Amino acid sequence: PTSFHDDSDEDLLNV
Amino acid sequence: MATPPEEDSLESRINKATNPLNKETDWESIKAFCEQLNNELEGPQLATRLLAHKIQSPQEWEAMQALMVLETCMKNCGKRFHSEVGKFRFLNELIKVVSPKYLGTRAPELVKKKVLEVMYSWTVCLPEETKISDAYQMLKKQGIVKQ
Repeated sequence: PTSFHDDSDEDLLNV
Repeated sequence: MATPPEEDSLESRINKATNPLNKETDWESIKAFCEQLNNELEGPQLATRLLAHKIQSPQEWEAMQALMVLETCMKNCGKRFHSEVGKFRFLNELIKVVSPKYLGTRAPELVKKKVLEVMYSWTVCLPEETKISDAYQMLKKQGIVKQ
């Protein structure tokens, strides 16, 4: 199955 | 009592594959988990959420088995899974395991070492997933990765 391409993401965690 | 996950769901397979009571690695369940996540529309997204949770377990054997599942899937599951793992949404969960500001002071040493090893291996064999090297560089800058 080709899933819709979801490019949503978060920012890199700063540690 | 929460209803148990259905028998062949991703959740039940990851529970079996990472069960702390396993005497040895349950390769059958690991293989089944990898195959299943590829066959489901939202498989990679759900699989990475389940894996992140298991890797953050304070139980060393459960977390180490989860890392084995992650490595196996990275070798066998292909692009859709690679791009989910290559998102900060997942990488941040690994960073929490090694960062003293989050779980780093409680996470088992062996698990932290393995997390850094697999992240480094991905910077080498998955250069197109640039966020992975961003995350790894940040850990180096913060001294979490020893030079």
